[in-house]
Amino acid sequence: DEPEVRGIALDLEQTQVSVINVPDIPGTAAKICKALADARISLDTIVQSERKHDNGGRNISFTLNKNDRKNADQALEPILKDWPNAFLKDGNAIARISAVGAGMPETLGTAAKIFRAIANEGINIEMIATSEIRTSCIVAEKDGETALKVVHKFFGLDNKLSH
Amino acid sequence: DEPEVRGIALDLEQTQVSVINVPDIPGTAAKICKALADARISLDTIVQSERKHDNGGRNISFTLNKNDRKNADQALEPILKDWPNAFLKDGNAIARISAVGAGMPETLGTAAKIFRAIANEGINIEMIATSEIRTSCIVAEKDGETALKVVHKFFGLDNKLSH
Ligand SMILES: C[C@@H](O)[C@H](N)C(=O)O
Ligand SMILES: C[C@@H](O)[C@H](N)C(=O)O
Repeated sequence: DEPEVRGIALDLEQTQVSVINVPDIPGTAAKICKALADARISLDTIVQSERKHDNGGRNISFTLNKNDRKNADQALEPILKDWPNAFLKDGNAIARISAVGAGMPETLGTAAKIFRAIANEGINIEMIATSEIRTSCIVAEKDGETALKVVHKFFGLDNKLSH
Repeated sequence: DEPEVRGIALDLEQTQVSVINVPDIPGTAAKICKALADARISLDTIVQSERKHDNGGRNISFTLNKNDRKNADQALEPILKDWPNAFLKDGNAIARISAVGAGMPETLGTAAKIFRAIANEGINIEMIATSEIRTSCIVAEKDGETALKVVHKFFGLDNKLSH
């Protein structure tokens, strides 16, 4: 009988960047991710919502290791040159909380519980990228340790901290 | 030696819904997800980007099984009553492609390859929710089968189709 949540991780080494107002045409996402991969930059969480700008453009956000941030400008510069309305925007300092659960697809409401545990501490959720097997959300960096602690507590995993 | 991508799945049973312009305060995400869970509605992909509306509100998008769509209005109605500027908006018909790879965190550029395979067919990527272990994106429903086929081909998994 699988536990609903198997492990919860806190990542304090990520920084969040968005490419704002990119052309919403095939190839855009591929170009951005390829340029960063070619620069040896690993992307952790990639988020693109369904929202569009008035000119039809989109935002694509991702998180990357803080140490890689300085190389990202150089990596993306050739692409951004082709997109006059697009630019890079840094988010505030973040912490990423992710919970992996073998039990999660079958267990309704795991994400709700994680979000509730975090909300009860008055911590705002800044980004969400969740799939059946993994609930991942981003909070302000200063709230990371608290968020990890309360989510652990919520699932009775107090003694199994994983970073 | 782990393959970069272990399995690629196509889900044609999901529909995409956004809750538009919800209050960006602790508890909002928890309330939405709890209400849906209480109505026995499983959420597959939950996406919240960093974007804000002019009034500070946010959008939260999710995908759910088509059969559950009719129950979602009822489930969310008590919450939406408290948020006068918020409303539900349906996306167009979608297909969800997700690739799981044991090799993915160590292998740079897996997302880039998946997005490139899809882009080469002229298929637009509508939403992205990707983490280290799983690349998940959404295309128009009519493009789903083609997207699955080309991603399989790209990773040499032509003979291991999984739905
Ligand atoms: C915005 C970006 O995702 C674009 N739609 C693409 O397919 O690459
Ligand atoms: C918008 C929503 O994610 C809100 N910030 C919350 O914490 O619940």
